[in-house]
Amino acid sequence: LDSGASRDDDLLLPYPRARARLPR
Amino acid sequence: DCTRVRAGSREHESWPPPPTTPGAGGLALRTFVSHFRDRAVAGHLTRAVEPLRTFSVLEPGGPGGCAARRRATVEETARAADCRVAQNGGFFRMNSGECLGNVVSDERRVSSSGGLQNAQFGIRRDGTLVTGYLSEEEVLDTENPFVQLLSGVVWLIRNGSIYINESQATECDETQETGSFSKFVNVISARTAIGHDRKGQLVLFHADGQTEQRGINLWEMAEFLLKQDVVNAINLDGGGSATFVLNGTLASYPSDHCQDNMWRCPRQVSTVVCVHEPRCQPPDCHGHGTCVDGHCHCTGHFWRGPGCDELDCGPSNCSQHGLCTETGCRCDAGWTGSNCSEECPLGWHGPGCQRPCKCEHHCPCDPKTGNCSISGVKQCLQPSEATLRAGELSFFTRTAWLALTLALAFLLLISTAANLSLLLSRAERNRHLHGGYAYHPLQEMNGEPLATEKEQPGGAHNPFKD
Repeated sequence: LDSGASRDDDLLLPYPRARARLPR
Repeated sequence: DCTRVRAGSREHESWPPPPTTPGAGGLALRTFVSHFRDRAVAGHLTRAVEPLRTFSVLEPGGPGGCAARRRATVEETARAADCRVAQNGGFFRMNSGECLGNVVSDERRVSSSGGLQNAQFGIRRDGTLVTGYLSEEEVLDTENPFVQLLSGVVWLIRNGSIYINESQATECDETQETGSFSKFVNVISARTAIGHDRKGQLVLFHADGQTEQRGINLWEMAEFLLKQDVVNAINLDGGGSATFVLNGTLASYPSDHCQDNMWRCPRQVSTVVCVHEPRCQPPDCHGHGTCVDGHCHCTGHFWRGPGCDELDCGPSNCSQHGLCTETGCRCDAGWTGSNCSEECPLGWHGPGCQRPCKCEHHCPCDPKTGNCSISGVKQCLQPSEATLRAGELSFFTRTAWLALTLALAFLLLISTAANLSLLLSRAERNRHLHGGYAYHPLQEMNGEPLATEKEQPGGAHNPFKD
């Protein structure tokens, strides 16, 4: 019944991936 | 995202815990399919009656999961922890598996945001529900520490009102309409949230969906929660992470595809929020009790408190002359007894009066220090003298008792004789009278006969003469 691992394809991100979350 | 606050106090809401009712450790689960602007969305709403004892933040795959940057499906993590209801929890880095934000799991602090200002939800040791923004100092509070804590993004409802606009400004200052953060708020997707209602019950929300195709946005989720009497809530991870597990089995429709595109697969996520059977706080009752139906039953006679971590030796509290321990009062030097209320007997001193005095001439010593200088040596007796005096005292006592007894016996004898004599004389008089009475004329006064005798000389008969 195992259909394999998730492809992690429904991404819902609050911040852009590239953005460094550095404090100011 | 944009602000980091290490010290001081930040805006958050603290809600008192619901009153503890024995046996009320249950949960209420509701399944819904509701229409949001003509879109049918399915999901679950779970309420936990006693959050302090029934709610836990779990690390992926068990304790140590965040440190190991592990990822696990909600089913895997929930089964190991025996969760009745479980959902995905906080945000994490997809590529590394790193837990993001603050994570406190069953009193263990396993991840820190370093004061980064995103929405937090937690439970303190006394059961207080905390929602909002926290400085690092507040997260690290030791007086009433967090026993469960996790981070979300966007404070949805604050004190009964939608708080999305304000939290957008706090959690990121770039609130342009087309920005990624704004899209995150407004896009429809699968969503999860955590909060509490007016009764202090913990509320978990889950809605199925798929980003930009199905599901709800944060505004719709906040309005739905408001209708369910939720007063404070934050948004947790959504999209493909949104997963709902009931009694260890997947009970939602995750949006991630499997390797085989035909099917949908639950994502391996980071932290999990779990509602379980009531547990004690702490689960091991500090090693001084056993957990029965979420309540610690303390062992021994002196452990008290809901977590069996308070020593109580009774109202006298060792009479302020000792320390309460798990075996009872440990008395200060010079004191003894179960409540440390008695001074050491003469000739003994020290803790528990266990040490004999070692003074010359058998003198008593200071019960606390054992110091012999408290009494003059002159007043103390040699053992032989002491024995002699004791013998004398005993002899004196015996003699005194004997004398006293004899004296009393003599008095009793005299008293008996006197009473006997009195009794005999009275009996004699009664015998002469035979119950009547008689006159006794006076014979003479100052040597002269009375007038009656003068008038009746010789043989005149006097019937009354005795």
